[in-house]
Amino acid sequence: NRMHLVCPMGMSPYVDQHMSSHQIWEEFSMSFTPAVREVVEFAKRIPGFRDLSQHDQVSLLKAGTFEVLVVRFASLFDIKERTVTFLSGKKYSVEALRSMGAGELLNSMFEFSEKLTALQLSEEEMSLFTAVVLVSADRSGIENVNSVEALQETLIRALRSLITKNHANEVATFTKLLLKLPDLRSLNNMHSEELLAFKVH
Amino acid sequence: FGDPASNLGLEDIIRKALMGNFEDKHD
Repeated sequence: NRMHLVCPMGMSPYVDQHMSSHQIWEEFSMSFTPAVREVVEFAKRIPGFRDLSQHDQVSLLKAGTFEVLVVRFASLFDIKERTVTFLSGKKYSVEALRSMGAGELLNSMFEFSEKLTALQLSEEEMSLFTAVVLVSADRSGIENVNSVEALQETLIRALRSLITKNHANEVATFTKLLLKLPDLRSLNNMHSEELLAFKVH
Repeated sequence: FGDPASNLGLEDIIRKALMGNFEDKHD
C-alpha cells in the first residue's frame, strides 16, 4: 500500500509514510512552484500577453501551464536510456516508475518527447511554439476570445515564418508541430485524471 | 474534476506571480 508520487516535477517519487496527505501535497507544491513561476514570467514576455485582460491571462495560464511544462521539460524523458529525471536530478528507470504505479501517461509522455525532439527545433523556435501552446483561444473561461485569437494568430504566423526560414522541409515540420497541440491537450486530460486518482486515493 | 489548476493550488501561484505585473501597469 506504499504511496508514490510519480511526477518529475517532484523531488522524488517516494512519499514519506509518516506525512499526512496535506503535508505530501504541500511538499510537492513547493517543488513545482518555481517551475510554474517561470512559466508566468515566460508568459509576461510574450509580446501582447500583458495587454490581455487579467482574467484571460490567469485563465490561459491555469489551463496551459501543464502543457508548457511538458514542452519545456521534454528533455527529462530520456528515450534511449528509458529514464525520467526528477527535479532533484535523480534518474528513475521506466520499469521502476511502472512498479510504483505509473501507467499510460508515462508512455504517452515518452512518445511526445521523442516526437518533439525529432523535430530538432532551435531555442527560438521552441520558445515561440511554447507561446503558441499557451495562447489558445479555445481554453475554457476566456472572456475576450477575439483578443486571444488575434494574439494566437500573430504567434502562429511568426512561428511559421521562423520554421520556413530554418528548415528544409518546412511544411512538414510546421504541420507536425501544430499536430503536437492536440497531443498536448490529450496529455493534459490524462494528467488531470491521474491527479484526481491521486487525490481520491 | 473540472478545475485541476485550482486543485493543485496553481491559480494562487499564478495570481501571485502575475500580481507585480498588474501593479506595475496601474502605477
